[in-house]
This record gives sequence, C-alpha cells and structure tokens, in this order.
Amino acid sequence: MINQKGGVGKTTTAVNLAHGLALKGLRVLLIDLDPQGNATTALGVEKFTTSPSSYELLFSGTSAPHWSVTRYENLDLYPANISLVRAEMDLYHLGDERQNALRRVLESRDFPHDVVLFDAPPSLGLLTLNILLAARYALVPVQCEYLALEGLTMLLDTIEEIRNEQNTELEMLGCVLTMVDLRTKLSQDVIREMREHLGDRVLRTLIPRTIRLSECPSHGRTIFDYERWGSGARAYEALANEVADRLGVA
Amino acid sequence: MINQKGGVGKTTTAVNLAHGLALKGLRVLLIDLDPQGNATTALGVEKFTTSPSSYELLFSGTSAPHWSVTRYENLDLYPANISLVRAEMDLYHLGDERQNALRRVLESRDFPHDVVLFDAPPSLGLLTLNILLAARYALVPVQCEYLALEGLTMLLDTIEEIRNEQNTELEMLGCVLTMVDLRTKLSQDVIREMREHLGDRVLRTLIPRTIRLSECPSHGRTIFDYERWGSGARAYEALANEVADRLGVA
Ligand SMILES: Nc1ncnc2c1ncn2[C@@H]1O[C@H](COP(=O)(O)OP(=O)(O)OP(=O)(O)O)[C@@H](O)[C@H]1O
Ligand SMILES: Nc1ncnc2c1ncn2[C@@H]1O[C@H](COP(=O)(O)OP(=O)(O)OP(=O)(O)O)[C@@H](O)[C@H]1O
Ligand SMILES: [Mg+2]
Ligand SMILES: [Mg+2]
Repeated sequence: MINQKGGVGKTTTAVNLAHGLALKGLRVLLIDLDPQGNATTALGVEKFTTSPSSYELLFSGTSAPHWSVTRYENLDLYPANISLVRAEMDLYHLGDERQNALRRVLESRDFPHDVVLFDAPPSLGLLTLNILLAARYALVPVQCEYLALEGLTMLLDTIEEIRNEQNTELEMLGCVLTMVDLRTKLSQDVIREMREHLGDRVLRTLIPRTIRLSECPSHGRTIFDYERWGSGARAYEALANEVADRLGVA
Repeated sequence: MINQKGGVGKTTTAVNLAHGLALKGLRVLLIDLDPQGNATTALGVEKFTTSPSSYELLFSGTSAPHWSVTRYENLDLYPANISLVRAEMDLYHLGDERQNALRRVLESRDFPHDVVLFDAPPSLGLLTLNILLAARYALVPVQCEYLALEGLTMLLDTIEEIRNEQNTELEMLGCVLTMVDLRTKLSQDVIREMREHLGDRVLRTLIPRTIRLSECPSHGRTIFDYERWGSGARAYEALANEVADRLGVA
C-alpha cells in the first residue's frame, strides 16, 4: 500500500485486505513499515514491545528473523517498533545498498506465505523506496477527495521510473478508491475523473466511508471481526476477491 | 501546522486559518513546505511554476527572496515547488547546519508580517525539523479519529525535546480538533480523551467535518471565499480569534 498523501486509507486497506485474503485461505504476511505503527495497533498487537519487529527484519542482513502471529488464522505480521523512527537515517548510512535492504532480506529466506503486504508511511523517502524495490505490485489507495488527486500523477510516475530502472518486476496492481460517499458530488467527480484518466488501473471495488471502519482500530480488530456483514466488511471482501483475481491466486 | 499523522487537516487548517487571520487585519505569510504543494493549490496559486518558491527560500542562505501575493489581501505566500521533493536530501548534505537552514534565512531579513504560518509534510524528517527550529509556536491539528491519537504522545514529546535542546523559544500553541462529527460516539470519545489528558492545550474551537471544506480546494479558494457564512467558515473564524488571542495579536 503506497501513497505519499496522508490519511488516504493505506493502513485501513492493508489491515482489512490482509484479513480478507486470509479468510479466503491464503497465507498472508503483513509488514508494518510505518513508524506510527497503526497497522500493528489495528491488528490488536502490542506496538513497540513485540519482537522481532519490522525494524529488526529490515536490518537483519541475510538471516530474516521469524515473524509474529496475530489472533487471525493465516495472518502473520512483522510489527512496527519505535526504532523505525530512525530507520530512514540508519538506511542512509548503508551507502549504496540503502535502497535494497528490504529486498535482500526477503530474498534471503523462504516464506510459506502466498501474499506479502507492506504498509508504508506517507512519504517517498527511503523506507517507501525500500518497499518499492522489494515489492512485485503497487496498490495505491486514493481517498475520494480533491487534494488526494493532486499528488497522484507524481506517484504513478515514480512507480514507473522505479519499474524502468531499479525493479523491473514492479507492476501497478491498481488504485483503490477509499472513503467514498456516493451522495456527494465530490466523490462522483473524483470517481469519474479517475476512471477517465486511468481506465482499468482503477479497481472496480469502491470502499465506502463508514463509521465502523474508523472505529474498529480502537478495538484492535479488523472490520471482519468487528462487523462481519456491514458495508465495510463486504467492500473489503470484494476487494480481496478482486486483488486475488488480479494476482492470479484466487 | 505539524503532525506526522497523515490527512489530519494540516493544510486545510494552514490555509483557512491564514485567511481568517488576514481578514482580522493581520498581515500573514504562509510558507508551503510540503512537497505535495496542497496549500499552494488550495490558495489558487499555480504550483511548481510560481517563483520564488519555498525551496528557493530554504536554500537562499542570507538573502531571502521576495514572497508572492495571493488573491487575498494581507495574505502572502512562498509556494511549493517540485524541487521540494529532493529538499530533504539537499538539506542532509548541508552537514551540521542541516536543521537550521530555515531559521537562518528567516532571521536574515525583516518581514512586515504579523504572523508566519508553515504547512509541513506528514513526517518528522528534516523539513519538519527545520520548521520546528524556526517556529515560535507549534499548532497540532488532530483528526477526531482513533488512529490520529496514536502518534500524538510521540509528537508532543518531540516538540518538548526540541524546546529543551534546540529551540528554547518553541511553545505548544495547542491542539485543534478537526473533522469533528458530534453525532458519532467516536468523536465524542476522542474529544473527551483529549481534554482529559491535555487540558487547555486543546483549543476550545472544534472544526466540524463539512463537505464544503473538502470541496473548496478544488476551486482554489479558501472557505471564507467559498461559503462565507457556513459552519466551516464560522469555525475557522473562531479559530482565528482564539489563535490571535493566544498569540496576543488579537
Ligand atoms: N472507508 C473508511 N471509512 C471511514 N473511515 C476510514 C475509512 N478508511 C480509513 N478511515 C479512517 O480515516 C483515517 C485515515 O485512514 P488511515 O490511517 O488508514 O490512512 P493512511 O493513509 O494509512 O494514513 P497515514 O498517511 O497517516 O499512514 C483513519 O482514522 C481511519 O480510521
Ligand atoms: N473539516 C473538514 N471537513 C471535511 N473535509 C476536510 C476537513 N478538513 C480537511 N478535510 C479534507 O480531508 C483531507 C485531508 O485534509 P488535509 O489535506 O488538510 O490534511 P493534511 O494533514 O494536510 O494531509 P497530509 O498529511 O497529506 O499533508 C483533504 O481532502 C481535505 O479536503
Ligand atoms: Mg497509515
Ligand atoms: Mg497537507
């Protein structure tokens, strides 16, 4: 999940898509690389004390430590840790390898997982760059607001540039529209504009703005565990199906 | 305006508070230091082509270039520029002075303005650090959501640390609650929790979630210019009065 625009639903999508895919029987690993550690909290895992953390993973060289489990079957996690706050500086001091730390570590061991999801901070710094060099696909949550459209072209150009130069396997999985409120003209305008400019790079599933989706993180539960048949869970279930289909792991 | 949590209303507050203060007759300067350039766009100023930009200001050494005007009387701006994307790396190469670039530049010339506002990106990197070392007050927009509370203690600790070590003049002006929807239990819980823990460090003014506030940036107009007597404008007018009062420039 990447987007340098803040508050667009990266974490909410990472956590609920991860659980949606796990419910389909896929083995999922979520790596929380945002220093805020919101994905770790949203999964009910104690932030900063659970070990090994994603920071330890990032700097483990060629021997990736074992992941943590969550309360959900098929869903494993490398939680965020307070040291992530200094990760960008620590990565910088690695010199030429600074962008490849994550990629090297993940290549260094076999993971039994079908899908690995990364939650990124709202920036295009070294942490996000490490993710883009390690990932096979980029999924971009786009909030259904005007300001969220602004930086999108720059982001898509950055993804294309990385694909051409540093990670030829990186593909655009697509953009997913979040916090959609079909009653407002703004949402309708944003959806239309996105579909006109990006065609099928915009996923069909629309994620509605629902109060339950903003409440569930405070209980440390995903939307599937909080309100199984509400509109939020149904939307993330549809997204899990659409993503699995595009990944060919349906 | 600072908060490393994304999408909490930093830009919306910077732009509408700036205009609110300008309407009170104060001369206001807004410096857009977010590479996304949302504040520049929200004020109807052409992003990336208007010069001199905040990037040029930041690296102008001891001769700060002249600012740009906006369509609003008493409101001046240093707009964002595409080069801001590499500003953090360029600041890093300044060595020991990397945190003081903005402070030095602003000290190098007299500004006729009563108030200077900074819009920061959603991170605690070198750009935000430069702002914290140059600023007299920190105003922290806090979205009325659970995940926005998570990183707040860390942010307040960072501000306190900077005040003790690098910028003894830095004070906490306060937290302003944004996107408040009093009909939801979540908003009520967040307001109560904030007031319990932070007392009068939480400003009295609550900014409601209104569709007009999310629409006005797409027209390049502030809320005062878009819907002068709606609930959004009245809230930002109250905030301008409360902030002017706390600054002693009422
Ligand atoms: N569909 C939705 N309906 C209602 N609220 C939502 C929805 N998606 C996200 N939210 C809420 O909006 C806020 C921003 O979402 P989230 O934190 O997932 O975004 P983010 O892109 O990860 O933010 P950051 O840039 O800080 O990492 C959160 O408080 C979240 O609970
Ligand atoms: N009070 C409000 N009512 C409705 N929408 C709002 C309100 N405040 C902000 N918004 C909308 O919410 C989104 C996030 O706000 P904004 O961009 O100001 O946050 P930010 O903290 O500056 O984000 P970033 O972290 O990316 O810089 C924007 O689309 C904005 O238009
Ligand atoms: Mg997040
Ligand atoms: Mg902003």
